[in-house]
Amino acid sequence: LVRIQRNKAAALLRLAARNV
Amino acid sequence: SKPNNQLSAGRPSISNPGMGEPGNFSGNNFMPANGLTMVQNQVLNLIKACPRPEGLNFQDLRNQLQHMPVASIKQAVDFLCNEGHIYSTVDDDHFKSTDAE
Repeated sequence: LVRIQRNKAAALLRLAARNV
Repeated sequence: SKPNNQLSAGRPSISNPGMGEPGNFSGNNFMPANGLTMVQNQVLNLIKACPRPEGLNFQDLRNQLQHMPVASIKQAVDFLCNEGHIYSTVDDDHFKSTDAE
């Protein structure tokens, strides 16, 4: 489940990077 | 030479009378509404709509998008992952959406 959290965090970072 | 009918766009527009999805898809693959293609939008909407905590699995995605080639679905999933719209959960076949609007 750490994996899920990590994937989510990574995805949110990517999304944030896109929206800058 | 054969007369072309007026709708000579590359792809016939697919109407989905059964789909109660409010987000309207303009039938054109090259006309993104929010930077995504129609396939990507459909995949994203299905993943968003999944209430399960582990997310939607790829098999469900295929079952619900039977008119699409698996390769296109896979491509859309890869793209959405790369962009950060979705992420894989319990394994590489389960996806959840990050967009929490």
